[in-house]
Amino acid sequence: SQKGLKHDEL
Amino acid sequence: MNIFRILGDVSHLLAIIILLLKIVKSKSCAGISGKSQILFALVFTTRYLDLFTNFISVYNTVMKVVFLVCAYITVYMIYVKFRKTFDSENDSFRLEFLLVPVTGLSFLENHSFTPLEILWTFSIYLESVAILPQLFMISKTGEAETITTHYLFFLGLYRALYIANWVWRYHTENFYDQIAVVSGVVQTIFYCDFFYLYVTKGRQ
Repeated sequence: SQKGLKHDEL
Repeated sequence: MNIFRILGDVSHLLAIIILLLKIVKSKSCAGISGKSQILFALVFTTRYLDLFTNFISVYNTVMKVVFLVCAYITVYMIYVKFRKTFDSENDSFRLEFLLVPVTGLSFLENHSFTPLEILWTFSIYLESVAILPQLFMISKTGEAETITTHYLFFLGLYRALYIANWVWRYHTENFYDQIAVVSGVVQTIFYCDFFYLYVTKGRQ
């Protein structure tokens, strides 16, 4: 899993 | 940021502006699904809550604000300003059929069980089906104005370019977001039938 994922897309 | 991502964002912005200009210039929202536009406003609202918690770049912030503002102006145009021209009779898709499963799924399948993350996931799932009321309306009435088809074309193009962006990012950064990719591919499939009609009808 990718916890603390930064959503850098729109 | 790669070329696919930039072009994807540009065509997304273009789609939104095309729709808004069509409504304002013709003073009519005939053939436009208000329900799809409400869903898109809800998508941006739930996804961009990180405007308050997480700074990524000036570009990112500006685009988010522009998308949010445009989405709400569009909803305002349809339901308030040009309400009389709105074809609510044919905008009859039942939103609960989308909202209930999307809400359930965002609680079940997310990156982390926190309010912001669940809302982000909700927005991703919801975006993948938000265009359905619009496509349903077109299939019901059997017609779409040329400008509406251009709107749908640029929305579909944005989705296709985002897939290219993800392939690129996977190979160059080893980055991929499974939730975004799976929903994005599902969403793009919804546009395939439309793309086919857009190309074939365009030739007639």
